[in-house]
Amino acid sequence: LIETNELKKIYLLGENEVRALDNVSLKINTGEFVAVMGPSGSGKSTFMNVIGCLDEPTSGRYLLDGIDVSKMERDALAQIRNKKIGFVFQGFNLLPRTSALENVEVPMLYNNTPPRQRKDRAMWALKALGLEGREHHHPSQLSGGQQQRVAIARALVNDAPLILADEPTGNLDTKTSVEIMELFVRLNEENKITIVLVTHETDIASFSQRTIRFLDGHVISDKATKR
Amino acid sequence: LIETNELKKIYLLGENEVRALDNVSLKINTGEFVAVMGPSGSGKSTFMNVIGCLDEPTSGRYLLDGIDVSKMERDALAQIRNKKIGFVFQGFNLLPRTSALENVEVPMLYNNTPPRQRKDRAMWALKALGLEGREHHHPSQLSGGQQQRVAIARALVNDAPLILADEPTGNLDTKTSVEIMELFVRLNEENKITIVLVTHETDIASFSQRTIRFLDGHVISDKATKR
Ligand SMILES: Nc1ncnc2c1ncn2[C@@H]1O[C@H](COP(=O)(O)OP(=O)(O)OP(=O)(O)O)[C@@H](O)[C@H]1O
Ligand SMILES: Nc1ncnc2c1ncn2[C@@H]1O[C@H](COP(=O)(O)OP(=O)(O)OP(=O)(O)O)[C@@H](O)[C@H]1O
Ligand SMILES: [Mg+2]
Ligand SMILES: [Mg+2]
Repeated sequence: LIETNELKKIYLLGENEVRALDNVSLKINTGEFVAVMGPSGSGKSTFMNVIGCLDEPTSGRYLLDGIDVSKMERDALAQIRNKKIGFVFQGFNLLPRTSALENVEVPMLYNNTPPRQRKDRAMWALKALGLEGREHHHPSQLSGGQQQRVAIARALVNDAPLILADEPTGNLDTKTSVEIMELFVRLNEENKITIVLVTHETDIASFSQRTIRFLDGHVISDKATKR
Repeated sequence: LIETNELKKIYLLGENEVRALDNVSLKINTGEFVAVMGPSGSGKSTFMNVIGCLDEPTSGRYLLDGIDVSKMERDALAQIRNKKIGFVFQGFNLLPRTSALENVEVPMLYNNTPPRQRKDRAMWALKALGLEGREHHHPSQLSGGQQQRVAIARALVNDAPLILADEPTGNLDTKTSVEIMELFVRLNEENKITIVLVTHETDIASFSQRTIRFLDGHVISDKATKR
């Protein structure tokens, strides 16, 4: 599903060069559940943004479903992104003056999903994440963990075959985190959805099958998750 | 240092009433290191905002250093807040188009700290948090964990006798989290700074001496931290 060849992402900031990604080559197959770990600043979010087609590498190749994404036109790329990838951002990226329900509906607006179906799916996702009753609340009226779950709900509603989740449990208590992870495991095992998940917590990573570790923009290990 | 009596914070949202705080009465003495835990939505951030004088309760009393904060004038309250309390927000609250250095300088602007001293202290704090070399970068040029550490640096620079830290390690890898916690322990033991810290992680809470647990706006336990 995902193949990268010698990806680099280099930021030039004045005289400094920051190598966020430094020759990342790896493959992730359909149906895998992969955890991505590593110290702060090691390139995890940058990697997620590149494979989620939200950012471009400085150099290197990225094949999504066998297609070189650099050769895609902008509209085709946006369509791929919207249909194939559900994204949970590290900073949530919720629309601030918009209800939880409407935030979760956003991906479906791009699909021309009919209004009634949009609302039903968004409500289903919010309920699955314990937010029934809070759908009309704006992000400023929700706690940190509640906002995080709205972000997760939004990633689920398009039935995308690939979910990229950047630290989806950082603001969640243990019990809620485990519930989220069990939901991801069900999506992976029953629906064959590919999941790539960034986390700092080994307990959370232990729900995955394979763990990729980053350090200073490099992959320093890639093996079966310890359980 | 902190005494609350039957604090309530009730939000009315249409027909719904959300009791973020529901009769919270407790005391925190100078020099304590307290962890605050509880499920998502249980009232932790609300409590932190009230004791940090960033928000007012619906009812109840709050004495800071023996003074009833509801009887303070706005300017006096702002001054108390700026001199006595360092705050690490759950969402960081960094100024987006401002460098890390300038973000950390902000609390000192309110104190009329001289420019050279402002810069030196801000650099000291950024260096203590592993961000030397990144001081001129804006939040958008920093990773999630790097932004979080800028937020922590900002809380330290006024030498406030009370630090309120709302999930200060949620985006940090274990090694960096332990370093932050050891810094907090040093500040508490050597400088007698009172620390109140929200966390979901028992490993992080174990650095404290006392753990207060919230559930649905109530304190459900308040005892020595298990080690
Ligand atoms: N837009 C940008 N401009 C400049 N540098 C950036 C930018 N985005 C990220 N970086 C830098 O690239 C490096 C990798 O960042 P990245 O966000 O991928 O790290 P991360 O592994 O996700 O860290 P964290 O665990 O703290 O979230 C960091 O040093 C970061 O400061
Ligand atoms: N401005 C607001 N308007 C309405 N409701 C609010 C507001 N702020 C918080 N709430 C609600 O009050 C309750 C407590 O919120 P609070 O942010 O204190 O929880 P928390 O314990 O910090 O949760 P988390 O662990 O998710 O950060 C939640 O149900 C939340 O949705
Ligand atoms: Mg990141
Ligand atoms: Mg909170």
